Amino acid sequence: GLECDGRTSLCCRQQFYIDFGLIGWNDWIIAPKGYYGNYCEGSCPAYMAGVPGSASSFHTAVVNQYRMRGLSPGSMNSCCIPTKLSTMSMLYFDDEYNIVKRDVPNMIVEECGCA
Amino acid sequence: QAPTQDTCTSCGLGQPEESVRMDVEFLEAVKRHILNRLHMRDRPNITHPIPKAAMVTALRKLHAGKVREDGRVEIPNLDGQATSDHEVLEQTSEIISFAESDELASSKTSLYFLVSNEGNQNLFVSQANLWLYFKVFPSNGEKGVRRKVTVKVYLQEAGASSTWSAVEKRVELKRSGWHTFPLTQAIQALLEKGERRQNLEVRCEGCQDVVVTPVLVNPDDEAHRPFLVVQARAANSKHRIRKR
Repeated sequence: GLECDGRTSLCCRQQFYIDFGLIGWNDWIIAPKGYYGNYCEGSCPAYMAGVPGSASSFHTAVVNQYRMRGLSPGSMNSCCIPTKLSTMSMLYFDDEYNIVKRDVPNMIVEECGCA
Repeated sequence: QAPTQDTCTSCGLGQPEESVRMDVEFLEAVKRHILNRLHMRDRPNITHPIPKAAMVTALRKLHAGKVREDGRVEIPNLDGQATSDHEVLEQTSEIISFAESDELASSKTSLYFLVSNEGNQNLFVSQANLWLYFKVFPSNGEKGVRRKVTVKVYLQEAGASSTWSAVEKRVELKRSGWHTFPLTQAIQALLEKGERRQNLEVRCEGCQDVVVTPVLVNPDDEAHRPFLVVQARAANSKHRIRKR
């Protein structure tokens, strides 16, 4: 996956970090200190769609099958999407002042790719 | 991007303002996203802090490991080394609830817990344990002597005067310390009924004879405040799948 550096317009991962202290959420979120709200942006030219390793999805497999049969789905647009997500563990207070530790799947975008 | 002549101060602040507006909107979207994933409508209103002593004690008892600084989950592999797990497919929760007591409670042995069912989602309680601290007051020449007491935890339905026994445990005490009492079924039943308050009564048989006392809710002893640890997962995902 590419990292956005301001020089490329291709599909890449834009890092975005939110410090819970800066938004006044550190009174109820004990850990972690912030959230990596990374997201995907950029264009997906035809040659990038379904590049092995960039996005292994069911949709990619279907599009590749079309290609192999010489049927180029020219009208089919490729999307820049998260291709690898990770779980985030959070420790926080709820409304009842209980301490909750929760593992939330698919919270952090680790990689982006075209699909 | 390097500023051009077109973006001088005389052009007004349209562009930066728009950028700020986009940032604020994006930030709000991310905040909403976090609350949605935690099944919360709004952020909790924290009006008074939990005593630090109680919090530190409870956090040390957390079952499911620590939270990394960046929030990513660490699960020890077979070699005992921590690895980052990208494939935790279900949402698991661990809830620590601190004991409260009614000021008007007729009995000093009564306490209650408010256990949130987190946005009314179906939670399957895999384990729930009550943690109680027992203080031993050894008299002269009695240090290191084992004392056996029987602790009974009773459940009480809200508004009802009747109680029924949930746990009976023989506890052997050599020195002061924490002891756990399983309440899995009681907490599961509480959440299934859609209720959140669990009243308990703790009785200790033989404690007075051997100078032992369970510490209940006492503002002067927050470090030993009783608490309940509930491990739960979403009811629709009964199997934990992990890819290593």
